[in-house]
Amino acid sequence: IQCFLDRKEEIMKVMPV
Amino acid sequence: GGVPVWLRKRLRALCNSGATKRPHFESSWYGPINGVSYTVFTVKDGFIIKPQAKFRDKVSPPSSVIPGRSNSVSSNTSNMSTSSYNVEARPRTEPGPEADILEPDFVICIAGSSLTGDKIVYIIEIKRGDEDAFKASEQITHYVKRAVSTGAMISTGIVGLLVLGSETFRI
Repeated sequence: IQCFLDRKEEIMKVMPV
Repeated sequence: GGVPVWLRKRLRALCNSGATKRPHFESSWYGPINGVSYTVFTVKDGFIIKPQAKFRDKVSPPSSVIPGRSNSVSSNTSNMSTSSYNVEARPRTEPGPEADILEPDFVICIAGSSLTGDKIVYIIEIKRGDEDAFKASEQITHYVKRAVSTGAMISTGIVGLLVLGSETFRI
């Protein structure tokens, strides 16, 4: 679960809105 | 992180079930893992989770296409099938089954309104704890390689997760 949360945070930073 | 207590407990119970109480089918893991995935990678935030996602092999346009003859190229390539990862795949009009389709248990994608613009975030393959770890790792590696070959990813790459009973390996 922590892995998922960390990766989501990382993705949201680079993802175009 | 928004994952309900009951679901955390259920996953813990699955992990602690041991050899005797272990679920009979790997599908017992599908629901809980799908639940955790959707709790974190929400539709609202632009994600989609594909159960039994298909990775189709990239194919070249039909051999009848002669390089340099642009009209012939356009008429033939328009017949090609395009996957949700923007891979040119074998057209549906070709007879017989499509060869070499890979089918991981789940693929988590960044989605959008386009039918061909999905970006792969995670590939998840689930196995019971008593299955051959080496074979399973080869399988997930094959999936990740195919996914990478599509180029459908963001700069942080693609991560494969092999759930092998109570253990999860990151590839």
